[in-house]
Amino acid sequence: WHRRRTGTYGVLAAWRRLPR
Amino acid sequence: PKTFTVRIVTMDAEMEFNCEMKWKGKDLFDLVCRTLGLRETWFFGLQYTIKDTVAWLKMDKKVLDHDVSKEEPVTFHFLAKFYPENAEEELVQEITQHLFFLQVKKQILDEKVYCPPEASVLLASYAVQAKYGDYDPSVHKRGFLAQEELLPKRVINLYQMTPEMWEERITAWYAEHRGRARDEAEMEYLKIAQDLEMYGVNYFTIRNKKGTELLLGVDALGLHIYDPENRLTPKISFPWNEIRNISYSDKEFTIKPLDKKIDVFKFNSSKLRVNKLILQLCIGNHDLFMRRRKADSLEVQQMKAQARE
Repeated sequence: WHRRRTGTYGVLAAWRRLPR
Repeated sequence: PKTFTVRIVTMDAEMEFNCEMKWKGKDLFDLVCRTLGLRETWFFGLQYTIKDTVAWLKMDKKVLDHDVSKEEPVTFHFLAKFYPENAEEELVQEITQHLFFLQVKKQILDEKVYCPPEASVLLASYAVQAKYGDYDPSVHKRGFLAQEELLPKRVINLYQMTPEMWEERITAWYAEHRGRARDEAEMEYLKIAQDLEMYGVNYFTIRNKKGTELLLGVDALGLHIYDPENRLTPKISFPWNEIRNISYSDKEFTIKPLDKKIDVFKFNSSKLRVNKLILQLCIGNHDLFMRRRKADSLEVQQMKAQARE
């Protein structure tokens, strides 16, 4: 199997998804 | 169903379980939490070591699909993976506070977290209060702390003091804590410890694009860049609310600030595995950061109400 060699996390996007 | 043996080491106990072959990390983690009676599960994880690198069991991945030694019992350490911003507000259950107290105390005594001499003595006095209860000179006679590990070696070596003199210093403070129950003494300990610069920071050795060695710190508030000679004060900090995005590709890691006028920060870590761990810690810490800034979940509200009773 292939190891995933990239990863990303949208800090701002996560914050915006946060319910008020 | 077919099972294998796992050994779980917590800060004060060891347990063995039969783990089903098909179990995911979450199944094992939940079983451990249930056994401990721990409900504030979000701070904790099951840690293992692979080629000198720390790794944490993934909840959604089968236990056996992890890169763990398959020799039985398969061993995991149940430890705090994330730290509260404010222990007194966030740690509700006594068991949660106690596990944090033990883990932080060990980090300070092992000098993983720097603690100045005066604070070390004060912390030691709270640890003694937690363990021995109220000071009673007729019970706690000269030499009663002789076998206890209470201070970092660095602090002991800094002064020309005999063990008796240290005991006297610690006991003078200890006597002041009369009336504090174990859980209160442990919380006082955490309230002091959480103000230490290195408390709750995960450090990683990195190299910037020029090849200079630096340290990256990940903690509850964001990402920090340190000079390797000074783990106490970051040269640069990226608070969570000033970061747009973080990503890695192989050994390269990128921090994109929200403000487009601030340069993107790129560095290299030693291994792809380390970048994966950094990203995992970022996601977990940021998730808690966001949750603290929302209302308490119903579960936490219930626990706080119970604790008040």
